[in-house]
Amino acid sequence: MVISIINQKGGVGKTTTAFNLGVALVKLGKRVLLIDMDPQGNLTSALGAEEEKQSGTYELLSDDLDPQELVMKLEGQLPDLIPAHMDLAGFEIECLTLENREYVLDDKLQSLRFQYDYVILDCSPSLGLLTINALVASDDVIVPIQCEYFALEGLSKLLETMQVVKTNYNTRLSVLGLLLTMYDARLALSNQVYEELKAHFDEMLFQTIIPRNVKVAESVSFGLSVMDYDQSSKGAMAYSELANEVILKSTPA
Amino acid sequence: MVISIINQKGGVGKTTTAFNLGVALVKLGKRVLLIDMDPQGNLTSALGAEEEKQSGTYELLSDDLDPQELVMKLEGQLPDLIPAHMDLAGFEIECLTLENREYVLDDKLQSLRFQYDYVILDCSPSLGLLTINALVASDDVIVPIQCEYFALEGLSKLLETMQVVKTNYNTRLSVLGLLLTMYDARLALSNQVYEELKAHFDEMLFQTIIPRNVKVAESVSFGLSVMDYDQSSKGAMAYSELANEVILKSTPA
Ligand SMILES: Nc1ncnc2c1ncn2[C@@H]1O[C@H](COP(=O)(O)OP(=O)(O)OP(=O)(O)O)[C@@H](O)[C@H]1O
Ligand SMILES: Nc1ncnc2c1ncn2[C@@H]1O[C@H](COP(=O)(O)OP(=O)(O)OP(=O)(O)O)[C@@H](O)[C@H]1O
Ligand SMILES: [Mg+2]
Ligand SMILES: [Mg+2]
Repeated sequence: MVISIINQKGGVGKTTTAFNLGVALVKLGKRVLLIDMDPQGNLTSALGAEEEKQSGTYELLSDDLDPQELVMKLEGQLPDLIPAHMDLAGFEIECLTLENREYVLDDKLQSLRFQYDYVILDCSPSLGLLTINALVASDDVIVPIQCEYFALEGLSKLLETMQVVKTNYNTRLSVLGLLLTMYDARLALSNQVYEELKAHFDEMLFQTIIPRNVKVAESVSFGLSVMDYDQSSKGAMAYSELANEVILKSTPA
Repeated sequence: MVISIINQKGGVGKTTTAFNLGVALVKLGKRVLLIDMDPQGNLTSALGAEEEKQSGTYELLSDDLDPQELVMKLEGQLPDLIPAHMDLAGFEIECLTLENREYVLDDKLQSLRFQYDYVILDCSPSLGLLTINALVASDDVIVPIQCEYFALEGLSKLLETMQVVKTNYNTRLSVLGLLLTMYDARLALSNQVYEELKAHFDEMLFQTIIPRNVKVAESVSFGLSVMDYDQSSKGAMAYSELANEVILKSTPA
């Protein structure tokens, strides 16, 4: 199953969710591959892989290598990773003239997708060709939403884009869930946005809500998932709960 | 003086800074124009202008209209605005084949820039052609930096990109300052990032630090600047202080 973590709004917790959900799924015995689709490479550096001059997502999309050769196996209870470097930014312009420019990633994942239970794609804050490639290659998406004002602004545009991709390129695409992140129950703003989302998108919302929790932000700077950094923290419990909910929602009844 | 608010990292407070700094400068008697360079149009909706089917930044860049006609005069102590709508996302692909594709905005601002003390450009979280256009048209940049781990990651890439623009397209480009945003003195993480920035970029840092302050996040949902929403809040005082510092730094000695 291929899942995109997507929202063109910046700083809503896409990378944090890809990293922590990926690790939590591994801890539940699942085989997981993370692919960094963002030229910023935040997911790659969270996993401590930015220094290695390892080939990565750019080569996956541009060269004719066997995709398996690009997968990094990491030590410990961690997912496998295809890292991203700044060269990935060049792909969007280079592939403009390709015949099948929306399907490049989908083609490459044909063999890889069956070796994992979950392939998770961390997208950049934009709706450019890299993100379109991720959507075309995906079975499902998870949309992290920060409980703040601008969060609601972009959501309808994002759902519209997904509908276009579903109609023209990938009929299997669907929304696994909308994930509230950095939720602070003490703030009226958080509650207002939550109520608004419940009113309009109730059945799409994950039951799990990720609270604002400094352990989540701190753990990344130590190169650890929040579960490995502080297992008893609210952030760790929320991401473990999310992993269980993802398994539940993605397993055919 | 044309100033870009820029950082390809998402959610660091670019739009919030463009909006509140713009209003604070107007309150100090300056003539200010805001231009929304982000197809998401968050700045446009913060100013309540998203509904109007007004022409905006896309027309500024694509048509041969007199730029003056695209300026919206807003009621109250607010800056003027050139709004952005989703059509702006098309510009990056449409202008790829243009001869002078990096200078499109710079050319258009030739006449407008002299009618204002400050023209402030709110950029999207990417380093694509829209953002390059903003840098080529700018005298200075302000880089909002959230006091968290990923913040340091992208800064060196951003400064590198600016150097490339300065060398090849716009020799006057310089950094007005690095602005710490959402700083929370109670968090070790905030202090660590602050110490790191002071160690490497001390003379580039603004004296003013914008604290994490819920009034800042709340004010936007009421379409108000934080000064108009709650003048005595820490956020309002910080943005007023920033406006003074910007005036000080930008006035020739
Ligand atoms: N639950 C949380 N509690 C506290 N801080 C969080 C939480 N989730 C994410 N953060 C912090 O918020 C910031 C933004 O998160 P992140 O970088 O994952 O967002 P993103 O959507 O991937 O950003 P971009 O749009 O730049 O890709 C980071 O500094 C991260 O550490
Ligand atoms: N000082 C602050 N205190 C509290 N919240 C803040 C502060 N500054 C910004 N925010 C909130 O943080 C979120 C991100 O801010 P904003 O949208 O301005 O960032 P941005 O860099 O423009 O994002 P993007 O990369 O998507 O353009 C918003 O919900 C905003 O209300
Ligand atoms: Mg990210
Ligand atoms: Mg913005």
